[in-house]
Amino acid sequence: MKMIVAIVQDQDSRRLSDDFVEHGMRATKLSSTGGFLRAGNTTFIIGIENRRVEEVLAVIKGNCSTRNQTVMNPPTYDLSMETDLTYPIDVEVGGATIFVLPIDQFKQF
Amino acid sequence: MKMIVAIVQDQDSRRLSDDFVEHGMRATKLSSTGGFLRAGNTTFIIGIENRRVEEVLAVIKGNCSTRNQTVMNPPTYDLSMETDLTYPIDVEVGGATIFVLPIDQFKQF
Amino acid sequence: MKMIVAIVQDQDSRRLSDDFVEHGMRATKLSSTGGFLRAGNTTFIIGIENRRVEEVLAVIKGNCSTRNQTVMNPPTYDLSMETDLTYPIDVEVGGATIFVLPIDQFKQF
Ligand SMILES: Nc1ncnc2c1ncn2[C@@H]1O[C@@H]2COP(=O)(O)O[C@H]3[C@@H](O)[C@H](n4cnc5c(N)ncnc54)O[C@@H]3COP(=O)(O)O[C@H]2[C@H]1O
Ligand SMILES: Nc1ncnc2c1ncn2[C@@H]1O[C@@H]2COP(=O)(O)O[C@H]3[C@@H](O)[C@H](n4cnc5c(N)ncnc54)O[C@@H]3COP(=O)(O)O[C@H]2[C@H]1O
Ligand SMILES: Nc1ncnc2c1ncn2[C@@H]1O[C@@H]2COP(=O)(O)O[C@H]3[C@@H](O)[C@H](n4cnc5c(N)ncnc54)O[C@@H]3COP(=O)(O)O[C@H]2[C@H]1O
Repeated sequence: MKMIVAIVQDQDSRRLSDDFVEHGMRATKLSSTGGFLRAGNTTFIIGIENRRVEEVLAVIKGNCSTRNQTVMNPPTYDLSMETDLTYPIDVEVGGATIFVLPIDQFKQF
Repeated sequence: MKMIVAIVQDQDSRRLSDDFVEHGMRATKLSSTGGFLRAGNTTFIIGIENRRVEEVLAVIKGNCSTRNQTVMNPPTYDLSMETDLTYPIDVEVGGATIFVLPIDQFKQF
Repeated sequence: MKMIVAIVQDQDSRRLSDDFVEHGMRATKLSSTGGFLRAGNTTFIIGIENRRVEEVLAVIKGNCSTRNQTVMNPPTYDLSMETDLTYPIDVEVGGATIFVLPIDQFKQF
């Protein structure tokens, strides 16, 4: 058994969730926020048998798309930079960031 | 040290949380949603010494009950099935789904 | 690659998040609640290369402070204790509780 943690964009969350159900993949959904853009996104926890891990990754890949997001007032890296201007920048946000974690025990009561 | 991730029903969350406190088990609670029923549930993170893992599982088992939940408009699996009807189905929801995860480091500052 | 799960106080969350960005450390933020005080706090997930784990821990330590929190109506441990009184107690809340978890796979699509 493995525990997959997948961070995806909110726009893909419903479609991905439906596809998990379609494939009999059990999942739990949490509301989260990206550290850089500070925009809402979605974190899924999926416990799955080892032999189905690649299948879960394929379902995620099939439902999650890379998008550009325009950011006004981006976080500044250069603290010496004085500016009163807000300017938009374009950031590419990936479809999914995925961690596959080993598990010691999986139990259901 | 292990990290236990436990997904439980909202109705058992408070009672379980109180019992963790009673047993000196430290826990962090997150709001979550079930992927199938799309109903709110609760995800606990419990960091605990290896020798107390079974005790934590017993506390969870003692506070969390299996229930039936009636679902209107359930997710459809058969996409060829045309229907305008909403119909209720009964789903059995377990008391708890639990992952025990190995940890490399546990630190508190 | 490791997955760091860090539970910090809400008051330090923004400062910590900014410092992660400054250091090019990617993070996802979740709203959480402490099991004992039942107060809101923040859980960060940080996926990071093994060689940068200690650097992430240093960034967390540098931004998160231990504080005292006064609690009214604390959880009672002694169920035989009859009381109609609310009384304040002082609890020391640490800057951060951190788990470093091993990962089988890290993927981005
Ligand atoms: N310091 C920095 N400098 C320049 N560009 C930066 C940056 N930090 C982030 N970005 C860019 O901004 C996008 C959104 O990041 P955010 O942290 O809001 O939202 C992230 C975050 O919530 C999560 N995430 C990505 N990598 C992660 C990791 N290693 N650990 C934890 N969460 C991660 O997935 C979301 C999408 O990440 P993705 O990498 O596809 O897309 C990122 C990346 O292209
Ligand atoms: N392997 C896993 N990984 C991550 N999270 C997990 C998990 N197994 C369970 N969970 C979490 O625990 C909740 C209760 O699951 P349980 O299996 O007891 O109870 C389930 C199960 O009896 C049933 N169910 C779920 N998916 C199904 C499916 N594809 N087909 C038929 N029944 C399903 O509906 C109940 C509620 O499911 P829901 O997804 O709303 O809510 C789930 C989900 O949030
Ligand atoms: N092993 C672990 N697993 C998962 N999450 C963990 C954890 N250790 C700490 N946390 C999380 O970090 C927060 C701060 O914990 P800390 O131990 O610094 O500060 C704690 C501690 O000083 C005290 N405390 C907690 N439980 C206690 C108990 N049973 N008896 C006496 N004091 C307790 O109250 C403070 C706030 O606790 P609270 O639970 O509200 O909030 C906790 C909890 O959300």
